[in-house]
Amino acid sequence: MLEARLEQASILKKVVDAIKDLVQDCNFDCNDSGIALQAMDNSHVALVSMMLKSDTFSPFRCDRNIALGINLNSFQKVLRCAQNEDILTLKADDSPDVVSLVFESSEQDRISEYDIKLMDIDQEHLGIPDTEYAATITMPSGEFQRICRDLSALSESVAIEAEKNAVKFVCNGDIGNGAISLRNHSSVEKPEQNVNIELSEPVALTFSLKYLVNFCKASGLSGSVKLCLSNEVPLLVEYELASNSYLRFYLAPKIGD
Amino acid sequence: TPIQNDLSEFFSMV
Repeated sequence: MLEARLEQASILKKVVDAIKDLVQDCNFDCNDSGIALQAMDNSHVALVSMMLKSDTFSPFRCDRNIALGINLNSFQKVLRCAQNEDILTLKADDSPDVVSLVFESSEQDRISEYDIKLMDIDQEHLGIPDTEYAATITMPSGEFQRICRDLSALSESVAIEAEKNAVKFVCNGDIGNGAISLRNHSSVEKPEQNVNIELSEPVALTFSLKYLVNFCKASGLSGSVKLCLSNEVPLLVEYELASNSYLRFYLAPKIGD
Repeated sequence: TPIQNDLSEFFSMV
């Protein structure tokens, strides 16, 4: 059986809020290492990969591999019934029909119990190779969100160009063009504003802004975001969570006509 | 307009 207790419901609320417009039904794969999810959007352009390691939970117990097939819309409805600070416990049997959620207020004076009916989901699973990326950019997640939102007002796509010490986000639209450049920046006083660009070779790739704006819904999960790029491979956008857990998005690049 | 690739061109099905 599965029993996983989260100190703060907000983590799961934010994860589901961040991915539910991209994927609708997905399996939460539970085993003794934690709870994982991999799902592609309908157009096969973007992929969500979530890993909540067992250390994220306290306690965490899962004796067997259990796949919880959940409709994310339903999941969100139930998670909205939890306060952000509530303690959240997920429970399921070994061959479950439902997943149970228990929300406890931090003062322990209220306990809410919900069940969500599970679905059989036959999901395509992609093998994602370990990639040595040519460029890895770490930047404030809010900054990345702003850039994507601003440029999406002008254009459907953005070119991300990484070169030594600088990354440039460039768009060309009907009403005009836009470009935002960021350079390596490190401050002891405000480390949350740091920008770090690691580069082994220059990279320039074009991506759909609609998807990037969608990924940025995860900004509340982490103060920083990591963008990993190599020429002619999908972009990795990673939000690191506590205990080596993560929420990752992959986006296929656009190719020239 | 650039054409959007498909992820399964990069990642193999398991």
